[in-house]
Amino acid sequence: ELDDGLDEAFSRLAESRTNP
Amino acid sequence: SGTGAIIGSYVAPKSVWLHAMKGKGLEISGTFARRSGAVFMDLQFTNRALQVMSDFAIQFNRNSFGLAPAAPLQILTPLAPNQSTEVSLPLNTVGSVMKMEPLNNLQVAVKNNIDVFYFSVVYPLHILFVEDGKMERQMFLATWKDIPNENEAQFQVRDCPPSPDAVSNKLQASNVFTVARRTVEGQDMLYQSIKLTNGIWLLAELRMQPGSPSCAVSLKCRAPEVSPFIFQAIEMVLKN
Repeated sequence: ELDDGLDEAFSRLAESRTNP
Repeated sequence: SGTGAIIGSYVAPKSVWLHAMKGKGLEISGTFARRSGAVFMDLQFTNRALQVMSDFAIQFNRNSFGLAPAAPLQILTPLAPNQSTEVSLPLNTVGSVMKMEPLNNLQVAVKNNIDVFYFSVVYPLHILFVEDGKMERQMFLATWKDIPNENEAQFQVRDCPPSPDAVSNKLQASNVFTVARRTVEGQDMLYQSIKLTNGIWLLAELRMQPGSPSCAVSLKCRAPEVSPFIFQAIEMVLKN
């Protein structure tokens, strides 16, 4: 599967929401 | 959920919308449903008067999402005293729009050979969640970032299904789509999208702690006044 950077972007979003 | 339920959007049990006392003997119970991409008002008419009822028709007042009957009410034979009949009225969302208070309020007029009767009902917003409501991931991230924080509303649902899979599956059956899922520090986060019939998008984040029956819901929308009603619909779907 192509790594389009979106997986990483969702991980960053989830982390930022858990540890604002 | 219920016995014999078909897979699809959650449908609440019928409740009495017009009491016989107010309908000169006509009692109407109803609920709203979304089936195969279409909205229906499922109705039961009961004649509690001493005379035959006939010549039924239905009309809606203008409402927030343009809901309107897509066909005439089909009660083709007169209704004898103590007789009931069920009818499923197809609806569309191309009627006149007027913002109602509350937003999901619908004013209905029903006529028969005796009189015209008026009543108000509120509909659950998930009947307006469309089947192509899964937002592209890139669009989701951009939109989430673009919607200002003051447009974010937060709610709690108690008594959620016990796992993120169960939550995701239940919501998907009502056109709430999981765009991404992450686990951070033991918390399960679901990123979800909803599209309403009028084109309004809702972005949701659901956060679940393992072993906890409650779920934190954050909603982002460019039209934040709809968020409380979206939350009500999500809560109704998750609890049933």
